[in-house]
Amino acid sequence: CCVRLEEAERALALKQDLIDKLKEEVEQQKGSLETVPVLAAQAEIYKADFLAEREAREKLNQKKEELQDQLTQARTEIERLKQE
Amino acid sequence: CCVRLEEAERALALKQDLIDKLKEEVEQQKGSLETVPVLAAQAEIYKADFLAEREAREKLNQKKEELQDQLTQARTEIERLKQE
Amino acid sequence: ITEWQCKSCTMVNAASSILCEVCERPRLAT
Repeated sequence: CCVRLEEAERALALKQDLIDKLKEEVEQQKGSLETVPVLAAQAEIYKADFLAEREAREKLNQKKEELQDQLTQARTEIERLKQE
Repeated sequence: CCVRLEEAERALALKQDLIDKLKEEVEQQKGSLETVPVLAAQAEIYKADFLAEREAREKLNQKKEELQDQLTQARTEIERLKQE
Repeated sequence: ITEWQCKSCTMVNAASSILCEVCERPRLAT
């Protein structure tokens, strides 16, 4: 019993070391995990900004196309008037 | 010794339970941590896309302004020719 | 106790073993 008790006490010390290491690892990981919601929010913000820019660009492109058409018509009119 | 051995073995079992719980927590956290590089990459991609869209929109706006000026000039010319 | 079986890996251990020889879990671990 005494020999086994000695072994048991050694095993208890080793298990406690392992517990301490695992607790440290859990804490370190918790620190890293705190970045997850921040990164997720960042990605969402950039995504929203990107979609807003794309929408604005599409509207601007439409406006540009309209101006191009009007300019073409205006130039045709100028030619016609010059001919006249 | 035998009584203390019994206690030591019970203590070992308790420590093992805690070790099992901590190992499970570490594994769960590892799984969550795997999302960190994915989210970081996602944020970078959206950021790059957003900057590219913004640049494109600025160029488009410049082009639109040029067309607007040309159209204004063309319309002035048309008026002048009509007067003439 | 002459021998005991580990509840986790089912290894049969000698009575004198405090921890399982294979998985190092204690005799009384769940």
